[in-house]
Amino acid sequence: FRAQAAIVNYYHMD
Amino acid sequence: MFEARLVQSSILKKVLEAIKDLLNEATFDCSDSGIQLQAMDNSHVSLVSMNLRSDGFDKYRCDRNISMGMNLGSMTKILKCAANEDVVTMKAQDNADTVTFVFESPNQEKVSDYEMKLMNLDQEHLGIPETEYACVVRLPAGEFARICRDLSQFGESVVISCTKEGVKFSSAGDIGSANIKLAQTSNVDKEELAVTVEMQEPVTLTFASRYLNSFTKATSLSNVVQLSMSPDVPLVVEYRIGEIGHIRYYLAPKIED
Repeated sequence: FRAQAAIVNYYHMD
Repeated sequence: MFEARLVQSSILKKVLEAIKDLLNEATFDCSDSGIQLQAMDNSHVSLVSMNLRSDGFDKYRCDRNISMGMNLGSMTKILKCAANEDVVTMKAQDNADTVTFVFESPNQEKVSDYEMKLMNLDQEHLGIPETEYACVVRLPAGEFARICRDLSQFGESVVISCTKEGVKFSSAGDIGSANIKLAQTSNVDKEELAVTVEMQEPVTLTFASRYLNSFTKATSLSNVVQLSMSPDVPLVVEYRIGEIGHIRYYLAPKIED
């Protein structure tokens, strides 16, 4: 099973 | 005062088409250098980043930076009122709570203006570092749309594998499985028909087909799409917007649970 990652796991708030 | 005039209103229509599947509303950040938009979809899985350079407009003026929060459903209704060959001008006063769209027919015999209320949206800007990707694939945008559509019949996920030979898209589900392999084009007469791969190391990543399909709503903007991938980071799907800018979609991969 593969879980969907969130984009905020990779890029952070400016 | 902000004013941006575009002879081809169809570009703005296509841009809207390309983002409204993922976003209900978005902030258009206008500055001297142009118009930028960055927003995550509701589920925070993907990110849309669009840039329209000021020098790509037929007339552009932005005295003070202005952020215009727009309901994209309302904007769609308004842009439907423009004919494809109309000239469009977006206008707003400094600190305004409305934006005005002016549509002029090519012979100037019909001029319409539509004022739209702006929204105050929470600004959540993500910093995206400059990245060297392990694989960069260019392929015809129509081909990519076709592949995403075809594979989404099989499963919720699409596996993209890139090697120096080419790129493979795969999906599997209840009815069976599907694989589509594209080899690098050996002889390229027309760049927009070519498949090219620039590879530092092979990459295999899994993505949700629903989002890939949403990205292909940008297909009418460009003949070519560029896919950039590295292990364990989001995929970047980029379409150029004529000579004026680009739209990039960032999609977080599916990961081993």
